[in-house]
Amino acid sequence: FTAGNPKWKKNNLTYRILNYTPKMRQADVDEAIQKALSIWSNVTPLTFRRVEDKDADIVISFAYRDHRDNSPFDGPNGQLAHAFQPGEGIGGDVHLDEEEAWTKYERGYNLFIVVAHELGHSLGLSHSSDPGALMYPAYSYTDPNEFLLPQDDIDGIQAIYGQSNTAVQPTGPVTPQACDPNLTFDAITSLRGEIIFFKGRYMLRKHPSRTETELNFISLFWSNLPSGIQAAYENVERDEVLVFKESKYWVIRGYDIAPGYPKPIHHLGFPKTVKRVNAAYSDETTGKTYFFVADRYWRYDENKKSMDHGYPRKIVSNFGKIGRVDAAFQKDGYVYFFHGTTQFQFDPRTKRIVRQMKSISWFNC
Amino acid sequence: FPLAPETEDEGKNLQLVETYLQNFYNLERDKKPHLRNRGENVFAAKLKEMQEFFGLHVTGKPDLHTLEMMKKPRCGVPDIGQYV
Repeated sequence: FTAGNPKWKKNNLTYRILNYTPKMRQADVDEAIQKALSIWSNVTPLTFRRVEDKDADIVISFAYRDHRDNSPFDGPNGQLAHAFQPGEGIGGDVHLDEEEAWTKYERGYNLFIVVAHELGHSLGLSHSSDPGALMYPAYSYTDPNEFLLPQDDIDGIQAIYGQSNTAVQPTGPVTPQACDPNLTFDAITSLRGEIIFFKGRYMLRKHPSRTETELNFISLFWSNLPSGIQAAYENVERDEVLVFKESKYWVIRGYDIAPGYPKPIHHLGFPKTVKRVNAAYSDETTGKTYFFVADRYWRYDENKKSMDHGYPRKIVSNFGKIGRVDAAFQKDGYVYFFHGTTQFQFDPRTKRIVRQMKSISWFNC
Repeated sequence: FPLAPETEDEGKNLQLVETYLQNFYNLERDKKPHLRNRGENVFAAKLKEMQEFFGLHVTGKPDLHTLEMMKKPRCGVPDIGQYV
């Protein structure tokens, strides 16, 4: 919250777009601002009405360097924008640095994301230390089509203006905490010696020689990948990671996504009845990759580039009582299966489960 | 002699840290040209505050992770204190 808890004394606010950037079509600027306003009106009783040619509660403008508010902009990058807390005059106003590369995509700086953040200030919020919050001070890109206002921001704004008038209260994504005992994973893969744990739009990254776990947005490394990855595995020989979501898969090489992807998973030999893959791991020594779907698994030969005959088989027939698999990866000859908050260490040589741990055992909690 | 690159980088980094803390953590802007007179602990205390806010290792020193965070594009509103 902003010191002094400033807030608008009314719920029906007005806004005005004072000028436009030449870098975007005006219609795209209008759309980005409308969408930014709607993420706050969707979770509060607040409404926003656009006005022209007269003063408004929130005036949005693009400004250049010193624009006479005692807070000059600093040119490209650095400070992207700022906004003022609720109040008369400049109160509530949003200033956007004209020298930034404003876009409606992931290139440059996405106008929707930045305006949505600044409007948080216009409504009385200050910065959040939750790295997943919209009100976190550092810019990070999220696909506007996938954007959901995080729970941290919903809690903040509702503490000021109350809940929305809708019957069902909206909720938002929560930022994963590495040492949360209830943490489960969407997918896990090794990646050049590290372990990547996918969760929603996040990835938790664990380097074997570092104690702490790094939390990033998936989009930080691969902006074209969707959130909610469902399966992933590393083909160490080809230095590739394959990630799966619904009936599509992508091939990642370093920071790049191989051209021509995503492709349908059926290109790998799955029957049309298979709609998604739950988990996968690849056995570097045998060149065989195991795909887990519901209670069955397929085996794919990386050298022949085709599914082996005689599959699918029941998971329990080869891996024992590990139940359905959320995520899996192989390390140092062992396979680690994750089911909810439980993790099984499996020895493929003896075909035995040798240990059972908590899902967060890799994070030195 | 031209400065050795490391010291030059250090100078630049120190300037980055000082400006960042002035912009976003209320580090006093005073006219003295040299940091040493400000007293290390004020500077280190502000740096710790920033490191704590971002969940970084709280060292009071401009380490690599801290500098990386300071170089990220961001909002111009301070992280603490008033913005009026």
